[in-house]
Amino acid sequence: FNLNLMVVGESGLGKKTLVNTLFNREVLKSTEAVLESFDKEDDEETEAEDVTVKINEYTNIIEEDGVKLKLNIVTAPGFGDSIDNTDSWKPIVNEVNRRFDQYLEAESRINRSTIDDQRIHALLYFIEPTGHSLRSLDIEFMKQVHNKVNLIPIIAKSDTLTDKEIVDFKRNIINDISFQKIKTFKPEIFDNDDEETILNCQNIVDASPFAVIGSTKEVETHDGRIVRGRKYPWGVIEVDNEEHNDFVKLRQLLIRNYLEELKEQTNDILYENYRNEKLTR
Amino acid sequence: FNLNLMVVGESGLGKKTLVNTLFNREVLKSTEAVLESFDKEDDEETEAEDVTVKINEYTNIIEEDGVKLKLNIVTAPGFGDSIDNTDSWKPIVNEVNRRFDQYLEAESRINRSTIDDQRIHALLYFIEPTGHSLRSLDIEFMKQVHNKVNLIPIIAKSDTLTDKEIVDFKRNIINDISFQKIKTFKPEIFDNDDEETILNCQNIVDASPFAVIGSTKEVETHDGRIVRGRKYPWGVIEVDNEEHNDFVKLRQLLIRNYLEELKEQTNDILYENYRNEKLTR
Ligand SMILES: Nc1nc2c(ncn2[C@@H]2O[C@H](COP(=O)(O)OP(=O)(O)O)[C@@H](O)[C@H]2O)c(=O)[nH]1
Ligand SMILES: Nc1nc2c(ncn2[C@@H]2O[C@H](COP(=O)(O)OP(=O)(O)O)[C@@H](O)[C@H]2O)c(=O)[nH]1
Repeated sequence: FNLNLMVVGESGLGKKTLVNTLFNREVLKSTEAVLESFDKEDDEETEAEDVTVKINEYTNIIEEDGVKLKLNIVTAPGFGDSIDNTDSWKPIVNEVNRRFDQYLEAESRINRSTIDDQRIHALLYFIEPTGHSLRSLDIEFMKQVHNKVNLIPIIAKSDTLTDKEIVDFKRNIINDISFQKIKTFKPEIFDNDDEETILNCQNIVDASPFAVIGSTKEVETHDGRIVRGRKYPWGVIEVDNEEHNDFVKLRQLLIRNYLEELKEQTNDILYENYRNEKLTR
Repeated sequence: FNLNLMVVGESGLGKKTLVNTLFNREVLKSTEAVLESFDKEDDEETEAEDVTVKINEYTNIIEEDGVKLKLNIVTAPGFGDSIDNTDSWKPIVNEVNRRFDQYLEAESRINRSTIDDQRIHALLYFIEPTGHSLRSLDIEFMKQVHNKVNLIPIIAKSDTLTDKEIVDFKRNIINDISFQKIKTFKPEIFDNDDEETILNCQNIVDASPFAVIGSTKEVETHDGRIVRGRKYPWGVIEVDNEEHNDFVKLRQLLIRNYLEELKEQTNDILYENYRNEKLTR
C-alpha cells in the first residue's frame, strides 16, 4: 500500500504539525525553507527577498492496523510567502504533471506489474482561519489543481475560531467554492451500503472544509486525562475530541475509510483525463 | 484632544475587532472591502481579481476618564490581500505624507492657533500569528513606514499561540526587527520619574510586539464572571486578563500613559524630519 499526499499552504499554518499528528510520528521535521532563508540573511543585509516555491518529498513506512503503508508527503515551502505570489501555483502543478508523466511512461513499458505509483492521491490545501472567506490566492490555486488532484480543503489552526465562527466561515468557503466551480474530493455514497456506512460517509462529506488542529504534544486536561492537544492558560484543546475540531473525520477520510477511493479516483478519473488530454494533443 | 491611529494588516487579523475593543464601542463596522468585492463577483464570473489598497477614515468622539477625545481611525483594506502585493505599502505611505503636507501647509498660514492636526500619531501593524518569524511583506512594509510614523507591531489573534510559542515568536520578531534596523515606538524613560512609573514603562516597552486578542462580546467564565472575551468549548479567553494577553498594556500605551508622547514624537521628530527633507529638496 502506498499513499502520496501533497500538503500546500503558506508558512505557519500548522501543516507539518498536522501531518505528524495524522500519522502520529515525526514524518516532517521543522527545518524547512523558513530557517534557510534566515541563514542567508546573516551574510548580507538583504532586502526582504522574494522566496520561490520549492518541492520537497519525505518518505516513511508506517503501520496502520497491522498493515504497512508507504507514505510519501510532498511539500511546497515558499508557496504564498512572497510579496508577489503570481504563478506560485506553477511549480506545484508541474510536480503533479511530472508524476502523471512518469506513470504514463511506466505504463507504456512491457513489464507493468510493478509500476511504482507516485501520482498525488490527495492534496490538502490549508486555508488561513481569517473568519471571512477565501483569499484570492486560495481561489486561484484551487482552480489550478482541482482537475488534477483530489482536493481536500482544510481550515488550518481552527482553534482560532469559535464554534459559531467556524459555522459561518465554512458556509462562506463553501459558497466561494461553489461560485468558483471548484471541485473538492467527495467520496461516493453507494445505495447498497449499510445505513451506518452511509451516515458515516455523509458526516465526513458534510464536515468539509475540515476545521482541524494538530499537535503531537501530550498535555493534561483539567480533569486529569492525558491527551494530544494544546495547553493554554484558559483551557486544553484536544486533537482527538470531535467536539473540538474535525481532525478525527479527516483522519478517517485519509487513512481509514477512503484511502482506496482516493487512489481509484486518481487512477480512473484524474489520471485518465490527463492521459486523454495529453495523447489527443 | 485628538488621536489619529492607523491600523494596517491583511484581512482577517482582527483589526476591526481590536479597535472596537480598545475604545469599547463600535468604532469600525464589519462592512469594509471584503464584502464589497464579493458583491462585485455576483455580477460576473470573475477570475480571482487582485484587490487594490483603499484608505478609509472613521471619526468618533469618545470619552476617557471624563476627557473628550476625537478619535480618527485610518484603515487600509486590501493591504496584503492580493496575489501580487508589490507596492501595497505605497497608498499607505502616500496617506501619511499627505497628512504631513496638510500640516506643513496649515503651519505656513497666519492663523496657526487652530491647526487641525491630522498627522498619524501611531500605526498599529498586525502580524499574522504564524509562530515562525516575520514574513517578507511585514519587513518591507515596516521599513517603508518606520521613519514616518510611530510604529507599534501587534501579534494578531495571539490566542492562537501557547505561552511558550509567544515567547519564541516575540524573540524571533525582535531579532528580525533589529536585524532589519526597523525602528518601533519606544516611550522615553526619564530618570527623574518615580520608581513605579519607570517600572510600568519598562513593562510596557518589554511587552512589544504586543500579543493581543480582541473581543467586544461579553461571555461567562467557568467561575461565573462576566468578561469581554472569546468562548471556546475548551475555555474562555479574557481580553482584560493580563495572564491571557497584552491587551491591557497596549491600551495603557495608546490611551492612558503615552498618548501625549506619541503626539510629541510625531511632532518633534517624525514631522520635523519630513519637513526638513521636503524643504531642503
Ligand atoms: N493554534 C494552533 N497552532 C498550531 C496548530 N498546529 C500547529 N500550530 C503551531 O503553529 C506553528 C507552526 O506550525 P508548523 O507545523 O511548523 O506550520 P507550517 O509552517 O505550516 O508547517 C507552531 O508553533 C505550531 O506549534 C494548531 O492546530 N493550532
Ligand atoms: N481567535 C481570535 N479571533 C479574533 C480575534 N479578534 C477578532 N477575531 C475574529 O476574527 C475574525 C475577523 O475579525 P475582524 O476584526 O473583522 O478582522 P479584520 O479583517 O482584520 O478587521 C472575526 O471572526 C473575529 O471574531 C482574536 O483576538 N482572536
